[in-house]
Amino acid sequence: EFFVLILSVIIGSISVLITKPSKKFIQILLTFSGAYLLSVTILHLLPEVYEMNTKNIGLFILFGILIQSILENFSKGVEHGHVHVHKHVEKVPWLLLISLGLHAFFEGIPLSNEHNHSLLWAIFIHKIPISIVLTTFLIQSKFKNIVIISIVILFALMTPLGFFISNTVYIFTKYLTELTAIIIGIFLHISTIIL
Amino acid sequence: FKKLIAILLGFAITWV
Repeated sequence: EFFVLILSVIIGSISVLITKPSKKFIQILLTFSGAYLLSVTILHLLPEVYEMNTKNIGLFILFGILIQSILENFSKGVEHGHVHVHKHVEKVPWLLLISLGLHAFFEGIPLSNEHNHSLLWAIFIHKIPISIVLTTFLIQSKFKNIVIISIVILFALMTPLGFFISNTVYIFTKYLTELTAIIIGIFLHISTIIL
Repeated sequence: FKKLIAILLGFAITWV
């Protein structure tokens, strides 16, 4: 699973270096990943969290939507392929990268209570266009290669990290249902905005 | 039209 999650970023980044994917292609890939994410959320994640007898699940979902709209303010919509490149920026856009990293980290959390692999593949597909957009953005911003490579590697490690932590850290495993509900909210926001 | 197909495909894959 770790390998699959990292592989999607590798595929995305390398495809930018080898072929220059057209805007149209990225858009269609994004649309597909948005639809996939939405249906995984509705068909698998939602029924799963509502199996538990918790009254506040709905609140957590709404909270997730709120979190994502805050994150989106900082990431300026990289998750759905909106990047406005300012050529020759010297400064690394930390806020954008941190919120994108958080976003990737959150995605890894619900993976640990998934028994079938549809969410894993949804995230796999979802991360390909995002890493294409991220890599294109970094290259066009003329950062040093070392900076670009380390940012992409960090980004690739975030989802596996979320998966690992939600599996091992006690608080995360204890409140996995609530966390998954928050992430359902995030997924609902992302996928509907993409579509 | 391509986007419509992409959406339907995305839905269909998880449903199956």
